[in-house]
Amino acid sequence: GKLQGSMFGFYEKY
Amino acid sequence: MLELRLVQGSILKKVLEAIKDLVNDANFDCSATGFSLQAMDSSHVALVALLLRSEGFEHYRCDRNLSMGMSLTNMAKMLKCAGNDDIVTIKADDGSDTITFMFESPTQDKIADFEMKLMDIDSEHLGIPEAEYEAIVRMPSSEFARICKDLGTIGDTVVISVTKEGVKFSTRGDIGTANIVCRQNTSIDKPEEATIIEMQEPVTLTFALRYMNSFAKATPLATQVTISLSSELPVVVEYKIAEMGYVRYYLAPKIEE
Repeated sequence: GKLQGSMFGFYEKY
Repeated sequence: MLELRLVQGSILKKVLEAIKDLVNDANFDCSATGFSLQAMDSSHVALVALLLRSEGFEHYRCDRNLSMGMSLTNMAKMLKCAGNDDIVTIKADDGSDTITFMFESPTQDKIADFEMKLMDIDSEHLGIPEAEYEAIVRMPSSEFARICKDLGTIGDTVVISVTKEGVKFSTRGDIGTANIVCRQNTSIDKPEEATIIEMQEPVTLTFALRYMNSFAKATPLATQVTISLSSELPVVVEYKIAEMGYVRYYLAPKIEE
């Protein structure tokens, strides 16, 4: 199975 | 003081139709560079970035950087009241809690102004570094929209894989499976119908179709769409807005458990 990734897992807040 | 005049007001109408289903409320940022927005959907799975460069406006006055929180639903309601050929002017005074959209018919015989309340929005900005993508696919935006719509009737997710053979879109659902392959087609006569695949490495990624179908709402903005893929990175689906900028959608891939 696959899980939905989140944008926070790829890019950092600034 | 902010005053932005856009002769081709239909661009703004199309932009709102392209983003309002993905994001409810967002801050529009106005600076000397242009009118822009970055916002995520409520589940933080997708991000939309809009840029309308200042040079693309007939008149662009922005005395200081401004961030204006707007309900995209309400903004879309107001812009729907503009005719497709209308000139749209966006105006805001310093410190005001409203923004005004002015619509002028091409013959100047009808002038309307709509004042909309601004809102305070806590938004989270993400830093998106420039990346080299393993595969970049350019194809007709209408074709991409058709594929996402068709696959969405069969499954919930799409597997996009780029190889030397072309780009394959696959899905699987209760009723069966579907695979659509698009091969490179450098149609010289009609560049808007071309499919161009630049591949450094073969790449395969899985995405939720619901979001892809939401991105396809930007189809009226551009005849071509660019899909940039790298393993371990969100896909970028870009619609260029002629002479002005772009709408870019970022979507996190489905990852192995």
